[in-house]
Amino acid sequence: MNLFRLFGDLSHLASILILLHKIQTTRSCRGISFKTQALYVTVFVARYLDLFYDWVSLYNFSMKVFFISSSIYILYLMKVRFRPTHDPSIDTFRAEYLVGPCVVLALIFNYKFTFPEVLWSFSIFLESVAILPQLFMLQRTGEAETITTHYLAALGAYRALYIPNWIYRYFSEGVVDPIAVIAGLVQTALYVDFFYVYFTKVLQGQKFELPA
Amino acid sequence: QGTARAKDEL
Repeated sequence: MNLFRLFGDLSHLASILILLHKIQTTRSCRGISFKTQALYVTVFVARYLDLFYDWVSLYNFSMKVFFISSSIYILYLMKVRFRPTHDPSIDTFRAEYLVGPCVVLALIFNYKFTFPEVLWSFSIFLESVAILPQLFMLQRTGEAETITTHYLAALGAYRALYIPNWIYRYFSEGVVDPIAVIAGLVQTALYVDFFYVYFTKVLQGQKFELPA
Repeated sequence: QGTARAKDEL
């Protein structure tokens, strides 16, 4: 474990806590894409079911349990508890266009053609694009509550921090995980536009608004 | 040395 990865994981953890806080305090999931959240459940379940048969560490185990359970809880909040505040008519990105290609990519690119390994590859590819319905929704509405932008910033920072972690591991351990690295670069690149507006507007105290 | 999946990463 190095500091980049630790802070990456903590940023990921923080993003989910921010999202939960936003939903609970505003009693609304306005501005949050249900499709993106459903894709995250898919990602976590596909990747972290190994917690039942592969022991890594207590840290690793607890994080996996937290990510699976919190993502399912968020779906519950959106679909049941605060259902009236969710507007499916602006959450129109076709998620199946993401899932299909990720299945195909996972069948081609994996470290071993076994069910758990293909599932792992699939989750890595799907995670890299799972934010697209959310970013698409943001693009459509052209604005976002500040708390939602903090959620997105923490979520984007998480994979971005994994990049120096991979560089560090390459030099310290001599090992590269090309599937994770390439997907991680794509994932981070998707946030570039968002981060530009976040740094130039939100962190200067202005509202997150896209130019018309 | 080489390429491998980092099993300890989340």
